[in-house]
Amino acid sequence: QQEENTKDEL
Amino acid sequence: MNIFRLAGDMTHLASVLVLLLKIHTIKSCAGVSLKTQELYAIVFATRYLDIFTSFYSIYNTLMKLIFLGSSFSIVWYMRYHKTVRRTYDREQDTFRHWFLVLPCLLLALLIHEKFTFLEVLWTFSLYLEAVAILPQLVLLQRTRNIDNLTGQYVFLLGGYRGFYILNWIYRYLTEPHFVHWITWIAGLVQTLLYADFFYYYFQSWKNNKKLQLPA
Repeated sequence: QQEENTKDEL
Repeated sequence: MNIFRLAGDMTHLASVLVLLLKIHTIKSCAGVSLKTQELYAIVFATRYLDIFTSFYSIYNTLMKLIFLGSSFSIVWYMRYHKTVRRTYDREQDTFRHWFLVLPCLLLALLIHEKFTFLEVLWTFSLYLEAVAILPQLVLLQRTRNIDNLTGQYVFLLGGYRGFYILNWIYRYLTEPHFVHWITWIAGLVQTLLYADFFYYYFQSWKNNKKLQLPA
């Protein structure tokens, strides 16, 4: 789920 | 992580290092817009609020700390360092950047993916980042003579979001239901704002003459 949204991007 | 995103992050990191290098070594911030630097400090402060609550990777956290640290230290240098602050052309850097903050905040309150405190501020940081370069571009048009380091700084800063657009296309094609219109549109607007700068930057690079933006 975490990879799903762009929150893993800077 | 994909090559486009890594290239984007490295280009972004390079832009910040070029600026810090300029300010730290020649103790001058001539041609640099403090307004843009303050907007970027706000962008990172509101974007990385989750730095304490969610952890993705060492890389992610490390880069967040670097961007936060560098943007605030650049603002500190330009505001308080006894030598650097004298080289800041206050009269030319007059863009009313607070007029950018409020509309972005209102827009984030209206258009967002989830109505939570973190999500609205995160969305606000996306909108603000899209327009944060405007004071710097206006200053470049006024000061005319753009020194190499400032030109490289703006060029790299514009390039990083371009790589991110390739990253979003790649992720859309490879990850099922990876759709984030808000991020994509804000990123596209941001990159388009650099379009004319890129045009003149390449012209000056091709003709090997000083970078001059039309008034």
